[in-house]
Amino acid sequence: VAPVTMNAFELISTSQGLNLSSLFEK
Amino acid sequence: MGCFCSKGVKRTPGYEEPTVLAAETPFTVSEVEALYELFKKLSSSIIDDGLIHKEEFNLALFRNRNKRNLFADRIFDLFDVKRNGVIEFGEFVRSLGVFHPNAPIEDKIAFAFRLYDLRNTGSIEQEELKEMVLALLHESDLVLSEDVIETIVDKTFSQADAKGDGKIDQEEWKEFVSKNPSLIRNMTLPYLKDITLAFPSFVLRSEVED
Repeated sequence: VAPVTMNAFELISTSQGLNLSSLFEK
Repeated sequence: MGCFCSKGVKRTPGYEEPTVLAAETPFTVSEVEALYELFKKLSSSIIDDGLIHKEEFNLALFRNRNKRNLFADRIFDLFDVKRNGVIEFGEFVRSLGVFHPNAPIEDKIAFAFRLYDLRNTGSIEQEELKEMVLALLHESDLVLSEDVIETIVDKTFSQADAKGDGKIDQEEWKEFVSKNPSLIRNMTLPYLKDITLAFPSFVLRSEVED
């Protein structure tokens, strides 16, 4: 998907800072 | 039947009873107990005081205690309900409850809105949206021209700001998410359903039946 067609919120939601699954990694 | 194991166990300062937390969240008592194992690990990684400090949060998220990230800061601030600079156990469980697969979708939508309402004004403004896009680009390898960034932000805003008043309020956000459900995909952590498998040690000794 070309970034220009992306929804800004969709782009933001890919931030590593929002990926809380990392909290559960041992 | 009582449990001989939990007697005399040292609890952290913000500890709350799993039965209470389970009643207020989608978690079972066993899952809350498993989360306590995770909480103890996270809250002792740098300062062993039973509270999650921002550096400990960042260390768990990024494997780097000094990494700064706008979105991680926002998550931390929302988890820190008492606004005292640390995350206590009750705050941790209640906030993670929103990310449970069984949590109400309205809670997830509301949490995401608060996350993106950077200045806590009750609406998401265009400047905030652009600031978040820039923050995302800063942390990724993606390079976009200023024109492309403006186009993405303008286009998104025109779709979400139904009233056209230059800001996205909660009602508009809810409507926008209903048309674009993928926007709150990151508000669900499937892992939370398996939390007792990941941290089983306490569960085996649990004194409370679910």
